[in-house]
Amino acid sequence: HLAIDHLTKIYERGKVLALDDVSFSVDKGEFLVLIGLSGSGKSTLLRCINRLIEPTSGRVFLDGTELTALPQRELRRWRRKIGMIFQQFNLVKRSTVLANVLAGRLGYVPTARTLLGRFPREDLERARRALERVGLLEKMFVRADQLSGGQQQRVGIARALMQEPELLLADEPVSALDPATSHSILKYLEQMNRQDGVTVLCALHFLSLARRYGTRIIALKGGRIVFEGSPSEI
Amino acid sequence: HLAIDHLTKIYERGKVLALDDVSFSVDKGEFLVLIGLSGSGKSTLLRCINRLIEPTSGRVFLDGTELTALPQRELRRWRRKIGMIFQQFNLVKRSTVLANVLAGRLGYVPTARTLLGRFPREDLERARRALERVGLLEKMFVRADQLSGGQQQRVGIARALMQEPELLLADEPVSALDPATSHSILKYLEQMNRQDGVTVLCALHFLSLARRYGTRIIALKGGRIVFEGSPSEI
Ligand SMILES: Nc1ncnc2c1ncn2[C@@H]1O[C@H](COP(=O)(O)OP(=O)(O)OP(=O)(O)O)[C@@H](O)[C@H]1O
Ligand SMILES: Nc1ncnc2c1ncn2[C@@H]1O[C@H](COP(=O)(O)OP(=O)(O)OP(=O)(O)O)[C@@H](O)[C@H]1O
Ligand SMILES: [Mg+2]
Ligand SMILES: [Mg+2]
Repeated sequence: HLAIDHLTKIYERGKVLALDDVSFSVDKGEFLVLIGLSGSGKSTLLRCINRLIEPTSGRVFLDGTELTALPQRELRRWRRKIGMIFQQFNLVKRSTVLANVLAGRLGYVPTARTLLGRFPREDLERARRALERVGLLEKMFVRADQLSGGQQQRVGIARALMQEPELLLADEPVSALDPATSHSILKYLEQMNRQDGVTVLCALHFLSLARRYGTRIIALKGGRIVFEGSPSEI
Repeated sequence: HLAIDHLTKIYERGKVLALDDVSFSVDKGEFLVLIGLSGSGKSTLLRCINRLIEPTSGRVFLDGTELTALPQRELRRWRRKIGMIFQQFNLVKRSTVLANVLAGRLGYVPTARTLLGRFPREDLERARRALERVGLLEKMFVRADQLSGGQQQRVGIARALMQEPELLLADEPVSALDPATSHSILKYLEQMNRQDGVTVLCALHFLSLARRYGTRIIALKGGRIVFEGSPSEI
C-alpha cells in the first residue's frame, strides 16, 4: 500500500539532518505508530509522505505510484486519498467550525470561507456526522478561535475524516486532549482502520497508547529508525 | 499569595458559561494542578488570573492587591511577576529562538524583533541558561518556525523562565512533549517551585503527572470546581 524508500531530509537552514535514510513499507489496513523524542523526525516523515515538505532524496510510493515523482497537479489529486491531522491543528481561525470541517472535502486547501455556499447537501450531512463523532456538534457555528485547545484539535480531526481517505497521516492527534477524550478519538480512528480499511500512520508520544492502538511500531531517534516491530516487543 | 473570589466568565459570543462561581486560594510556594476534560475551563481560569481575558464577575487578588481592579498601566507592572506558558506556545514564528526567549524579559509583549540590540549582557546570559535548561541551546539562532512542535513548546517555557516570576501560570506545558522530555521539564518547574519558592498553577491532562508533581489538585467540570484536595485523595 505505502512504501518509503531511502528517505532523507536535510533542512537547508541550519543544515539539520531531520531524516536519515529511512525505509519501510506499510500494508493496507495497518495502524502503524511512530514514536520518538521531541525533534526525532516524526512530523518531518509524515510531511514528506504527502510532500508538504520535499524530501532531499529517496522515494515514496502509494499503491505503486511514485508520489515523489508526481507533478503538482497530479499530486493534488492523489492527496485527496491521504487525510492529514496536523500537529498544530492548522485551522482557519476566523472561519466557523463547520467551514473548517467542510474544507476537508477540498483536500488540504482551507479556503472554506469563499466556498461555503457551494457544498452539496450530503457534504453538510457528512460534516454533521464528523462533528458528532468528535463530540463537537454544538459548536458547529462557532468560530474556530473561540474554542479551547482540545476542541480545536478535534475540529482538525473531523476535517480529515471528511476526506474519507485511504491513508490517514495523524501527527500527535490527541496531544491537546485529556485521557478520556483521547481514547474516544483513537477508538474512532481504530474503527475507521478496522471497519473501513483505512491505513493509519500515527505519531504518538505515549508508549501506552502506541501499544493499545498500534498494529506495528516504528521508533525514530535523530532521524533514523531504531526499532521496528510489534507493540508487544517494545 | 493568590486568592480567586467568585470568578465567573461568560464568553459573549455563543453565551458560553466557561467559569461558574470559582473560588479558591493558593499559598506561596504551592504547586497547584488544574485538571479537567477538554473544554472544562482550565485555560479560561488561567487567563482570567492575569487578565488576558476579562472575567464577567468576581475578583482576583495577588499579595493582597486586587488584580481585577488595576488600570492597564499598573496591570502591566504586576504581570512582570506572573510568568505564563501558553497552551499554543504564542511564539513570534519569524523571530529566532533567542529573540523569543529574550522577550520574556518584557513581560508578555513579544516585540523582541525590534528590541534585540538593547538587551544587557546579563539577559543574554540568562537566555543561554534558560535554553540549556530546556535542552535547546544548539537551536538558539534558529527561527521559531523551523522547530518541531515539542521544541517550540520548550521555547515558550524558556521565555516564561526569563521573567523569574513569583507566580507561574502553566497551561498544559508538556502537551507536545514525549514522556521523558515532559518529566525533565516538570522536574525543573518543581525545582523552581521548591528552591526559588515560585508558586505554580499548572493545567495538566494526566492524573499521573498531577499526582507526581502537584501539592494540591483542583478538578474543573463545565466551569465549576468538582474536586479540591491533595493528590492522594483523587
Ligand atoms: N474566545 C472564546 N469565545 C467563546 N467561547 C470560548 C472561547 N474560548 C473558550 N471558549 C469556550 O469556553 C469553554 C472553556 O474553554 P477553555 O479553553 O477554558 O477549556 P480548557 O479546559 O482549557 O480545554 P482544553 O483541555 O481543550 O484546552 C469551552 O466550551 C470553549 O468552547
Ligand atoms: N522548517 C524547518 N527548518 C529547519 N529545521 C527544522 C524544520 N522543521 C523541523 N526541523 C528540525 O528537524 C528535526 C526534526 O523535527 P520534527 O518536527 O520532524 O520532529 P518531531 O519528531 O515531530 O518532534 P516533536 O515531537 O517535538 O513534534 C528537529 O531537529 C527540528 O529542529
Ligand atoms: Mg512533531
Ligand atoms: Mg486549554
